[in-house]
Amino acid sequence: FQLGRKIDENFLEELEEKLITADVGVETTLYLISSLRESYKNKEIENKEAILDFLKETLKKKLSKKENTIARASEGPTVILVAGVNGVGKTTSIAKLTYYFSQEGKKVILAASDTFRAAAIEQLEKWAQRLDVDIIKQKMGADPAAVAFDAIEAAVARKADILIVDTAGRLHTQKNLMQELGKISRVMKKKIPDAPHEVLLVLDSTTGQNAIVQAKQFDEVISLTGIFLTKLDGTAKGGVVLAIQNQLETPVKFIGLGEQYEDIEVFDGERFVDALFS
Amino acid sequence: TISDKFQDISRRIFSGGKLTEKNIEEAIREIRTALLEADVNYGVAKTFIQRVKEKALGEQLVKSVKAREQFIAIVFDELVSLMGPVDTSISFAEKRATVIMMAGLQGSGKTTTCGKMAKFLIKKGHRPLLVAADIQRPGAIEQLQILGETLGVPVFSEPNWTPPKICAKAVAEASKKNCDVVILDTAGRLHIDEGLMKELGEIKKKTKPDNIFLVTDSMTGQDAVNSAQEFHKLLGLDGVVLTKLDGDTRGGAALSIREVAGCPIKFVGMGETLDRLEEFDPQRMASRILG
Ligand SMILES: Nc1nc2c(ncn2[C@@H]2O[C@H](COP(=O)(O)OP(=O)(O)OP(=O)(O)O)[C@@H](O)[C@H]2O)c(=O)[nH]1
Ligand SMILES: Nc1nc2c(ncn2[C@@H]2O[C@H](COP(=O)(O)OP(=O)(O)OP(=O)(O)O)[C@@H](O)[C@H]2O)c(=O)[nH]1
Ligand SMILES: [Mg+2]
Ligand SMILES: [Mg+2]
Repeated sequence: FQLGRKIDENFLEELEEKLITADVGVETTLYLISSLRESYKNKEIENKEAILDFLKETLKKKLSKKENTIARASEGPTVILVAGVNGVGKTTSIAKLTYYFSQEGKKVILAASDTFRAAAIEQLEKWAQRLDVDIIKQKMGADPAAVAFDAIEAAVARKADILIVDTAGRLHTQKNLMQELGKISRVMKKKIPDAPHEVLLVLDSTTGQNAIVQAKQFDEVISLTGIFLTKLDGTAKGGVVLAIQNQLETPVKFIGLGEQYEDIEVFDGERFVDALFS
Repeated sequence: TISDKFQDISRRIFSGGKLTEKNIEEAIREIRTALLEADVNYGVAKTFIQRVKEKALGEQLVKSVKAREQFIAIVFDELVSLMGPVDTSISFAEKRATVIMMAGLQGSGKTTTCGKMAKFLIKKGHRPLLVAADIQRPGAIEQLQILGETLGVPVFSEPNWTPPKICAKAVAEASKKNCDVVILDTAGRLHIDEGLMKELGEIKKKTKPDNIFLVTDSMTGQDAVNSAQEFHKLLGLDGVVLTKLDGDTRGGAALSIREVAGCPIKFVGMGETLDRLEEFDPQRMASRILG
């Protein structure tokens, strides 16, 4: 047995391709591959056959360290702010969260704070009807922060357990819209100082490396507490969440697996890693 | 104009002035990293740099004094040619209403693009008809109706019919409504959803579109080739609309799509409002991808 044995470079190249095509990204991939090389050299890995399992275990450990439960208010309604870029699945994910909490017996109320996009309020309203929950809304063009504030007052008055606030899609490059998002969050604190208790960034699993800067920029204005990763019923792997976890420590809390409100699952790091390599 | 990062790569690597096989290799590696960071598909990036390498080594670059500039030109031109030639045409029917069909994954921007396309066509003197063929997403019909109202464009909708029937009827009624272009807004769907992909085939069969456009989100990562391939295989695409390019995504999906969708990117979405549709510019895209 030679000292400092060399790893099979061809196999590593295959792994590199697997990780990159899963959207894990160059930087994180190189980091994972080089630490695999180190571990192999230090005999932490038995043999070539054990390399892939070792990598999977390493990733699973990293992901399982993360807290993926929803923060709850110690008293009064728990407020969840949902944000993200355009078309990622925010409104649909809110329907899913409503279903999830309703199953727990919680009273959920919704805030239609997307007052910009055509039929955004109608879309959330239809979900509220299907799920039989109250919705607080104003006219299209109203101040989103005012709607959020109204909703908090209603949630307190109606003794709701959970208030979920839907916001308009916005690109992190739109400074004024990012400021608007920060304002929505601050205005809620006027009524409930700890609100929002949970701030979820909705990410589309088909998104590539731009997801990292999205997470960073949204985190800067509203301090993210978790990620809702959508459209995992497709062929995209959503590997970019590994890079986000590395750099920002934001955990994935839920995943979306379809267009109906039942298509939600609590994030399971083990299954995610297995699916990444399948 | 070539992006700064690319200039830096070449300036640093070729600082000695002379091009050698060794520093070409180094430059190629860095370009490959830049492409992958820009979401260019792994396989597409591999093929691309192989082509660049062959050209660079084959063109007697090593001897030339203007080697560095030549190398930069090779990479840039190769990128542009991968995405070009420029074709932003819309096919118009001779004796009946022209049909434009928008298809794509969920949330890519189809409905908004339908509105933008209608506005674009009005400017060119046409009279479009918008068709609300998404009957499953809550509020989808209302969304298109609001866009139609904003533009003064009629919207055809029948919430209780199937999408193929809605589209067929709309096309048949177009001339009665004095409309010369019919824009079909379809529901977002996964390329692996057999039933929904079959439905799209049905719509195509019934309406014989003159233009089938794949609407793709420009921030799509490695998965871009998978969906583009399937939509192209089933429908035969005439063009791609790349949306949300007003963001800061590098847009590497643009390279991948062109390779597998067998059709040009014709338009880009540059914002949420209905005036933000532009014709595709491969030179600007190449610069953006190189970062
Ligand atoms: N297949 C699949 N589709 C999804 C999932 N989540 C959302 N969608 C679909 O994605 C599309 C966009 O969803 P929305 O909820 O409107 O997205 P949004 O982020 O609220 O969009 P904007 O408010 O316009 O920014 C819809 O067609 C949804 O049905 C998912 O997990 N899987
Ligand atoms: N910034 C920006 N936003 C865009 C662009 N095109 C569309 N959007 C936004 O993206 C979101 C999704 O757009 P839709 O038109 O509803 O997408 P869709 O493909 O019809 O969605 P589904 O019907 O659910 O599949 C909306 O918030 C749009 O305003 C664009 O070019 N730039
Ligand atoms: Mg929404
Ligand atoms: Mg739509």
